[in-house]
Amino acid sequence: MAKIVAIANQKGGVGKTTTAINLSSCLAHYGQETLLIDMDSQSNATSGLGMEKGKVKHTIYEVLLEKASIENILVPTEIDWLDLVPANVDLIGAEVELVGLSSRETRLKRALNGLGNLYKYILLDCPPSLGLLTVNSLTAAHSVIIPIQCEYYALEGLGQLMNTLRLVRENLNPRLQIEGALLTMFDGRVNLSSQVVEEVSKFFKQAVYQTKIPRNVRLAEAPGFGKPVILYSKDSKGAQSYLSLTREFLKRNGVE
Amino acid sequence: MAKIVAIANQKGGVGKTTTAINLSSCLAHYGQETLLIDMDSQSNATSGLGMEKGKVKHTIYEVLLEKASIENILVPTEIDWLDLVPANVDLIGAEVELVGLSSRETRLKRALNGLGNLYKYILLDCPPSLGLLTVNSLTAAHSVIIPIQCEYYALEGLGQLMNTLRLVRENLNPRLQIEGALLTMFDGRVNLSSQVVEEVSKFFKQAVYQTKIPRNVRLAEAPGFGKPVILYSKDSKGAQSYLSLTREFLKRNGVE
Ligand SMILES: Nc1ncnc2c1ncn2[C@@H]1O[C@H](COP(=O)(O)OP(=O)(O)OP(=O)(O)O)[C@@H](O)[C@H]1O
Ligand SMILES: Nc1ncnc2c1ncn2[C@@H]1O[C@H](COP(=O)(O)OP(=O)(O)OP(=O)(O)O)[C@@H](O)[C@H]1O
Ligand SMILES: [Mg+2]
Ligand SMILES: [Mg+2]
Repeated sequence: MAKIVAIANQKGGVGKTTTAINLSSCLAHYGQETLLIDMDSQSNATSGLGMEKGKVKHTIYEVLLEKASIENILVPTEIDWLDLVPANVDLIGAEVELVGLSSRETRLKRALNGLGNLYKYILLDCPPSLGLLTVNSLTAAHSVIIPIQCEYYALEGLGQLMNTLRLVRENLNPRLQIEGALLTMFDGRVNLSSQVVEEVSKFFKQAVYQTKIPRNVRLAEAPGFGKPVILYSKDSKGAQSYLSLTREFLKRNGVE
Repeated sequence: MAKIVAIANQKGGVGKTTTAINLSSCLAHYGQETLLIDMDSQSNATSGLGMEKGKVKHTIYEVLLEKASIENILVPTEIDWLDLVPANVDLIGAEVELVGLSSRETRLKRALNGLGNLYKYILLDCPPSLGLLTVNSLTAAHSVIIPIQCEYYALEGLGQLMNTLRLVRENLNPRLQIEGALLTMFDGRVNLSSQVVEEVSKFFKQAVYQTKIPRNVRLAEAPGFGKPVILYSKDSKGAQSYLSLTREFLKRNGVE
């Protein structure tokens, strides 16, 4: 049974998609069969891995409305051992359509049950909200990675996110753990960055990853070429930091 | 009758709240009576103007559910001529609760009708989604400012946003115009920034503001002190760029 990890934070622009694309690619790079599911109607994970929006035929939307199974719509990517379940604008309607349906929070969880041992890791890239698509992801997941931008507003939102995790754990998914808190866009020259690191370390203690993702322009350029940073600029600080994060992630999951 | 301007873009972290706080403060600085409404459950505009989360008694949530009027819940800020309608976590439930209610898209519009001539400008800080809170804002607004971060994913989302504006214009608010497209977090030393500027200028033509907001750490530090940048660091590039934007905004609205 694959380990299912949601990548979530309702604060916008904190590096959820950048982490989803680069952690999943690095896991594949280390030989771990990985599936990335794009749960965001912006479909940034889909295009960041090179899929053209117009070419996407089937998406997670159909799976949530039980019109297709995950096995039938997942597609290979340029990276060996990494497959993708794409997203597109159809997902915008999903939040409203799911509200009136039965077991609206557990549809993704049930769809993933059918995958068996195809993958070692399944990552879920969440949208910047605490709506039904994020709740579906947190309900299906064994654990959650929380990307935290080294800025003031990022700290503010943590209370709300922890509250949502508690509600999901109490009502929908008692097994939900914190996989880790990841500091992103860290800039050692800026006081604010160091202050946030200090606060986050107090809040999450040893759940914080030692690896901090630096602000690095290669990470922002790579999606424009539809490639993860290890293919776009493998010697960059951005690529090196995501390889280091992946080794830390694997170590926490008993893989040396 | 006040001019109502929504600040919207479903892409997360592009500078919506930073623009909402600093444009509204600079409008007040130039003597224009202004009201800022925080439509985001993250309530970043509320805390960025110095309101402590715990002290917020009444929010826009009650207005949307017709339990309070805007006049009764708006509060003054530290800045003369600037009032605020705060937000808090209650808004998370609003999206789901509104789905089943009558005239769910026009509640904000109707609530604003009651304000008469109290203000010259009313700004709406939208959350990073195209759900009912953003739709309410676009339905109530005369125009919309679109902050666009100078990064790849920011370009990707424009098509979806324009599509939503078209749907709102056709079904809910035929008067909705584009007030302007604002380039944010611009860094002249980075190729990517200049490429995005070029693409955005082609897309929006003269709707793009001449003023580009540079990446400037004072803009990221100011919310930690609960102050707009013109109070926190008035000689910074960040403050100067928002003052320049405000002069451009006023010029487009016939105020020299
Ligand atoms: N470490 C980094 N250094 C530089 N740029 C980065 C870094 N991480 C992410 N970015 C850029 O910052 C922007 C926001 O990142 P990203 O889109 O991954 O965040 P997100 O949390 O997924 O956003 P959303 O809330 O919209 O889903 C993107 O343009 C991305 O390319
Ligand atoms: N020009 C700038 N220079 C430096 N930092 C900035 C600038 N504009 C915004 N920021 C910082 O970038 C982060 C994102 O900005 P902001 O929160 O205003 O975006 P947003 O679009 O409102 O996000 P959300 O989608 O979560 O509502 C914040 O930490 C903010 O302080
Ligand atoms: Mg994303
Ligand atoms: Mg905001």
